[in-house]
Order: sequence, then C-alpha cells, then structure tokens
Amino acid sequence: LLPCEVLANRPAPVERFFVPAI
Amino acid sequence: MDLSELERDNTDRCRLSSPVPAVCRKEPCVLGVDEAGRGPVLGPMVYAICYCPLSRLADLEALKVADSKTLSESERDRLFVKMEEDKDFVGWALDVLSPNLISTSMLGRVKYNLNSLSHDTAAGLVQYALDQGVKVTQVFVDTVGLPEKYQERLQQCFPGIEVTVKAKADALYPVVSAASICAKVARDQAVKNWQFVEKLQDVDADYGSGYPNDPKTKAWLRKHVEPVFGFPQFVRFSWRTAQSILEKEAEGVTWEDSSAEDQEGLGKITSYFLSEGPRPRLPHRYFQERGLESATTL
Amino acid sequence: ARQYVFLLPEYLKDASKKMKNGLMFVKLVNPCSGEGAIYLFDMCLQQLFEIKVFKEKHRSWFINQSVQSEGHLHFATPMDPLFLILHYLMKTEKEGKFQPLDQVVVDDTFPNCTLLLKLPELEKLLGHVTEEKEIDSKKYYKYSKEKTLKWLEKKVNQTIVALKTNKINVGARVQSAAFFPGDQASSDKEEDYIRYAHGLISDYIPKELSDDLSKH
Repeated sequence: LLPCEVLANRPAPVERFFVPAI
Repeated sequence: MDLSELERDNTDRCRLSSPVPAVCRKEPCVLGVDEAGRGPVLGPMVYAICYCPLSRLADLEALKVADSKTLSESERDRLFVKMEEDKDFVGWALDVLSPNLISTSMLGRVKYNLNSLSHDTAAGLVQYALDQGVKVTQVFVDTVGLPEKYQERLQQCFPGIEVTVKAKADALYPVVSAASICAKVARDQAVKNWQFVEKLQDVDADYGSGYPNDPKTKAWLRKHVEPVFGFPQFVRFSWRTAQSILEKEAEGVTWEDSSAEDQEGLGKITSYFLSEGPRPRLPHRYFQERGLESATTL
Repeated sequence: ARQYVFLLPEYLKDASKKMKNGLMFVKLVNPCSGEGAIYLFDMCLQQLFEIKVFKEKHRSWFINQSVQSEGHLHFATPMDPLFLILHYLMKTEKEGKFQPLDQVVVDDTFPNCTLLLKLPELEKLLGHVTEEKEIDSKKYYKYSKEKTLKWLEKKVNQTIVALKTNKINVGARVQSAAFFPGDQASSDKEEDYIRYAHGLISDYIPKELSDDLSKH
C-alpha cells in the first residue's frame, strides 16, 4: 500500500524498481 | 581505484581514501578540494581532496598534474596511478555522492540543495583529513556558488587554517588539480561500471557524457523512462531535464501534502451552513475511528 | 483492469473453487439507511457477508507487477441476514397481516434480495422476529416487535461480551483517538458498554427500531 496515489491502473515493473518496506 | 563499496550499494554515498603518508602527520600540509560530475543528469557527483607537505609541492607539480580539464581520461588515469605510486607524500580522499542521494536531498520535503550538499561534503572531507591527523595549514577550493560566502563558511569551520576559495582553482593550484583528477577518475570509473540495481534488461551503456545537452544522454533518458517508476536511480530526478521528461512521459502522482489537497479541502464556505437535505447518518464511532465505511459500490 | 484488495475469512478461498459463482457480490439494501450497499454471498455455505471499505486519500497499491490506482482496502465480515429480512418484514408491518415470506421479501430496487429466501435454517431465524401461522402446511409470517426487541437485546449482550473480550475502548471519545487496547478497560462502566453496543447494533436496524431498542 503506497502513501501516494498513482493516477493510473497499469502494469508496472514493481519487482525491478521497488523493495517493500514498512 | 577500488570502488567495490560503491558497486555493492550505489544508492547512498561512500567515502574512499588513500593511506595517510607519515610525513603528512609531521609537516605542514596544503590541501586541495575539487569535484567532478556536478553538471551531468546521470551518475554520481564525486568530491575529492588531495594533500601533500608544503615542502613537496614542487614534486607534486613535477607529476604534471596541470589543469585537469586539459587532460584526457587516459592521461588522468595514468596520473592517478603515478600519485598512487608517490603515496609516501601524496594523500587523497573521496566522497562519492550517488544520484539517488542527490535526488532525494534536492526533492526531499525539507529541501537540501546542491550547493549546500556540496559545501557540506567539502567541509566533511577537510574535517576527515584533520581527523586522520594530517597537519593541514592551507586549503584551496574550487568555488561552488559565491566564492566569498563559501570562503567565509569554510573559514568559520576551520579557523586555524588559511582557506582560499577561488574560481578555476584547479588551474591555479596543483593540489586542487590533483584533487580534480582523483574526482574525475572516480566518477568516470563509477559511471562506466554502474550496477543498475533495477536489474534492467536491455539497458544500453551508451548514454554519452551524461550532460543534459548531450543528444545521446537525452535519447538515453527518453528510452529508459518508466511511466510509474520514472528512471533508474542512475538518473538525478531533481534535474530539470529529467523532470521535463517525467512530466511528459510518466503517470501523475498525488501525495498527502500536495497542494491540490488545499483547494479540495476548503470547499465552499456556504456548504457548512446551507442544510443540504437530511445529513446521511454517520457510521458508528467503532467504524469511524477505524476509517471504515459501508461499500456502496465496488 | 481495476483490481481490488480484499480481506476475507480463510475458509472462503475454496468457496470460489468449489462451484462457479461460489462467491457473488450483490447489491442489497442497507437495513439502517435503506440505501443500497454491496454484500458478498457465499453460495456454498449460504452465508452473507457485509463489505466495509477503508479508503484514505492518496493511496495506491502495487499488486504483483501492476499498480492499482485506488488504494482502498475491503473487508468482508459475516453478517446476520436476519437484519435484512427484518427490513422487509417491518415494511409490511402496517398491513398487519400474516403473509408468505416470498411476498414480503421482494424489492425491485434490489431484486437479488430473493437470495435471502434460500438461506438454510431460514425458518428458525424467522422465529426470532415474527409470529407465524401454518395453513395447509404453508407458513405465513407477521412481524413481531416484542420478539424482535428480545432478539436484539440478546445481540446487544453478545456484543458487550465481544467488546470486553477485544478490549475495545468504549469510554469518552477523547481517549479513543489512540484506541489502543489495554489501560482503559477497567475504567469503562457497564453503562458505556451498553450504549456502545446499542450504537453498533443500530448501524444495522432502522432508526425507529433503534429508538425502541434504546427504551427497551
């Protein structure tokens, strides 16, 4: 769950660019 | 130059340094500060210091570390190797500021602009030399921003040292030019061996000089923009060039404190007075306190 | 495509595997407001779930290799279907006569309300809130207010037990801002629990019944 709103529903290379953290 | 620490994690900053020559702890030394990679939109910015005893300045000059801007990349590499060989009287240290650190500093909620970051990094390196026991008596710095202000700031940090901040210091003082060579060698190597933490598939290494007006760099940026994540962290998001591509190619994002919120929040003041029909009953406080409401649509 | 993030009871997972349309989202009446609300029907176990949604501004989801713009979180929790049937029974109260259930639970705004007629043990449920008559082995029902109030009283008492077990802060709001369980439990009075439980139950019944329950 992101602390911001991305204004689109779309595919995104999440595992390449994003490391989940609390 | 061993940049393995940077290759392990290139998302923050890392400091590298040569051993401190024994003579530098005994004799008064002169220290030069310079940076490389201030302008590019890609890759790290590297701050470097180089120092040697006053008595050995002539030997340093003999190394032909003239104005580093006139040297080619291979000449710089060769000179750096020679300085390494003369490690009995020349010492250096670097602070590699990753593009991610630059971006997050400049775009953070509390702005930390590039000049402040630069000044603090330079002062940090001089302090590092002092902490290593180098007997620094003179510092020469290539200017960033207004020379007077910068000189005043650094002089305040180091009252016992004679500080000289000058434009084109790397052409005037061999020890600054030597620092500039260290910085450039480090930056060139970091850029050449950049490890993309984003595991990019088809990343091409042909991004040109990294300067915003370089057509190759601009083409590379356009090719590697990702609509949701923007760019790989190799890119400085705070650069105008990067931002204008994001504005065109990337998705919009709103944040809690983004200005749009204010307009929305205010609404029409009359709305508080005009009774717009029966107020829908609020959910029980158990739900309100947890931000829960009935789903009326999916 | 839009994606939703739901918190569901674990056992519902196979419901959607066991049979096609095992789980159905239906729009039914909200028994408190009379407006529409989304519910989840588990066709296997014949169980009704209400859907609550947690929606804060400026939230999105990363779901696997995609971004879902609206960062809402939906909860499905079991709900006693009798609250919905009660809504229809009370609507026919004025007619004051015994009627077959399939003439009571009709609603052209929410036609899916007929799903309620297929619930197992429906007759047992109805016994809590209606008087019934059997003619030629067909059952006819009439809304009974006092039976309903007794049934709701039981609900309130069960809720009070649950509030205490879960250490829900029922005291004055000012503490509830940090509604972390623990310190306040002892200080809350029985009265606070009753009021709080009545308030919670009242989210599932019409206003006038809530007032009657409060007097009761």
